[in-house]
Amino acid sequence: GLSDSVKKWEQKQVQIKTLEGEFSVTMWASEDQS
Amino acid sequence: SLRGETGRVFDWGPYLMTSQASAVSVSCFKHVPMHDCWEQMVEGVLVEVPNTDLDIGKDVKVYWIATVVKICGYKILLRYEGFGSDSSKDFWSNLLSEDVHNVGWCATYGRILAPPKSIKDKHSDWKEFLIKRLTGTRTIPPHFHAKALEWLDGHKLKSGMQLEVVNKMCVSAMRLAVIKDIIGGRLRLNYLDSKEENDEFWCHMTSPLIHPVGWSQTVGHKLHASQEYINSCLSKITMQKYGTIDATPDMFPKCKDPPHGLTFQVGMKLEAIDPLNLSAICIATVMKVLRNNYLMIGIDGSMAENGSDWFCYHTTSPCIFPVGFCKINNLELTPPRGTKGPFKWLDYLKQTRSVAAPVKLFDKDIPKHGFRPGMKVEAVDLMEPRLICVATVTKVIGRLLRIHFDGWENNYDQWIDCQSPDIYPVGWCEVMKHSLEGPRTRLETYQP
Repeated sequence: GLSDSVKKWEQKQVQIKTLEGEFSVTMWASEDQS
Repeated sequence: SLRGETGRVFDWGPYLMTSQASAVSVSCFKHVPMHDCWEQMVEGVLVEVPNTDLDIGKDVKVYWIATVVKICGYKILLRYEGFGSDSSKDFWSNLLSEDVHNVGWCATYGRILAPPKSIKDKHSDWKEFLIKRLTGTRTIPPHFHAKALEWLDGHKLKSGMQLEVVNKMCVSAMRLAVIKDIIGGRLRLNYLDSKEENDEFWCHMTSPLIHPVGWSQTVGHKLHASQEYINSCLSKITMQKYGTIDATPDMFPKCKDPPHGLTFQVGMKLEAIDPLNLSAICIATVMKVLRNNYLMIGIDGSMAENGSDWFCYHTTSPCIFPVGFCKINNLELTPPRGTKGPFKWLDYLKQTRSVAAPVKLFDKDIPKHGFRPGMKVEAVDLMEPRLICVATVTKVIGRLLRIHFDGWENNYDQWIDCQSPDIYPVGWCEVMKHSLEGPRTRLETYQP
């Protein structure tokens, strides 16, 4: 189903873009997080 | 009925804060988007939201990361990152709002994150702060708002389709209607034979009040429709040749099989929610047994002679109860009009020479639900079902809920099943852009 993809979570590198520049952090995010 | 100012946007946030009330979790409503993944939405989840505390021009839209500090239905109380334990700038939003994004959304879509001006100087190195703060925490899935709306599109009933619906002016009969609009799974139906253009009825697409084309003839229910329609149904039912705009049986939820394969008999007595006064549980009689386990139920003492107020319930309906249900659960049972002295079932059965419907005929399944007294919901005023109102669960008896409309007298309360599609989580109307009637506020006597 549609929400199956948001039921599974894993540790992912997530990009953060601030005025000071871009960097990444490790967060728990759903499986379909690009 | 409860009549309010339709179209008004009710602000749940301050109301939840002042009443200190909790709300029923989204996961308790099987007919709303994201109910099956809501347990993952916990306090501490991080999101990216517009930063409204800025010292730059308002035409520049920048964002900041916020923590969910409280969840009430779909509504969330947010705190911008960097405020620590300072709750002074906390603000309410909706987790399915188009403005609430997963962490990482800004980088994907080229938007900038900038801290609110109130705390801008609190940290000299925001990058270091964010890395420390964000690592190991959780964010929401991407495109959460779009996914919720996509979930609703999965239903088979579409605008323009025809179906059979209870006649709101004569509840013992069905009429043909066309779906004019669908909002969040709720159908705006227009009676097809009506002379008035706006003779409409609202119900959820899984409501027991609507059925596929040909249903009335299949089960033997009274139908107010043209002879042409009645004739056309016969071939549809027997040959399974439905038209392109016909709502067909596969588009409706399947009813459960009755327990033990036993059947109700005409004349049996029971207790039932009065379909015309949903705050009352009344003495009732099985007036007719239809095919496919449907019953026509009449409320004792208030039945119209022509049976126009008989109401159709499936034998597994959670709105009918065995004799003694109210007594066991310490609930008020409304006796037939004109009853003198306290009502006693044994005397009444003797007096009417009738029998109680055996307990084993009733569906006794009580699903795990999560509704508790005091919790807030958005509830349909079933006497005026285009209205959805701010309401509170005031009693929970097994799977049966008593819903009180905030600010209204108790005689407007409604008994409703915990799986009814006519109750919604807090914030549902906002997501669906449906109007929500706020609590009635009593106006002080005006003296110029």
